Amino acid sequence: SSLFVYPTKIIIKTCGTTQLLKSIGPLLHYACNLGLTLCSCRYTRGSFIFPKSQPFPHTSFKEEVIYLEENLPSNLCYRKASVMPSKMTSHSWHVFTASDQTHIVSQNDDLYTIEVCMTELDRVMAHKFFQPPGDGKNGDIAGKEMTKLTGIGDINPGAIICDFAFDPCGYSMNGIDNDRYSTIHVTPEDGYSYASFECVGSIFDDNDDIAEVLKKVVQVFRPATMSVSTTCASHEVWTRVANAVEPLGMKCRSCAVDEFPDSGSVVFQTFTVRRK
Amino acid sequence: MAVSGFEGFEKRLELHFFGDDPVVDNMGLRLLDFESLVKVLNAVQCTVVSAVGNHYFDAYVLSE
Repeated sequence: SSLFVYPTKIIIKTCGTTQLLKSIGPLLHYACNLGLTLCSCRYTRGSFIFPKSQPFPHTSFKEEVIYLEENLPSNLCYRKASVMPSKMTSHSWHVFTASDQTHIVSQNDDLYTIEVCMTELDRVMAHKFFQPPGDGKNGDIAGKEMTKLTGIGDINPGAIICDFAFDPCGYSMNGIDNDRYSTIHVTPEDGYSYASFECVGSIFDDNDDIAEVLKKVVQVFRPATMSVSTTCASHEVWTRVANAVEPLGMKCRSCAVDEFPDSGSVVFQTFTVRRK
Repeated sequence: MAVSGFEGFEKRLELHFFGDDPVVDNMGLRLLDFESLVKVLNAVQCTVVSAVGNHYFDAYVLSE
């Protein structure tokens, strides 16, 4: 899981049976003490693997939306909730956004966010995220070794990486490169292996930049199934995703698009390994 | 639920704020002390395991 704190933006991403939405109340309280007012909120997630194990308020998307509606201030009056489907019923993308008038006006942001969810990781690659039994290394040292061994450190060589390996397996990293973050989380257990990658980019970046990043990510994990959500206010970045991933042997199986008042377009694509 | 309590797919929340004080806007939420962040994370049921920051923002790796 990861937390990013900017002067006027906070991003928190958690897995497992965490109760993420319960952070809203305390965050609003502390921000208010600093003289800051909430102007937009975006909540996203994929489909839970074990939905019945999720605690309140994550028992269903409907419940999550109700919780958000009840706990966000009334100035965030432009609200939308959507479940974006894919051909695989187990892979849907859930999006809730809320914003005030100010944020809608200023939405012509050049930045985009890419959220990648990968399942059925290559077994050899996934095994690199297990710590050898009894090696006694702490999470920081073991994390650095995994970053190097797996090639994660090469995804953005210019980034400062903060990494951590969990015992007996699992890995998390945050990359920071000037004002941009990236993050990777891995749970490598066979049978339900999973890895996520997320980064931000600008529509003014070189067209090849995000393509090169996605290629490296796919090569690190070699997933059988992958979903990519692209959120972009003013430009269609999503076409670069397919162009990057399909030459690596993955085929786009579905693509859904929706518009949100404060975020612009959200494009949700799913890919599976091309049958030989 | 799997034996390990595994649930890979993350939940992600992004919040944007604005303020009238340019001094606060410069550092804003980064002025939150670590104790306050811990209280936020307690509500989520996470803890900080590693951290790094630069001129622009702070990044924390969390448990779970």
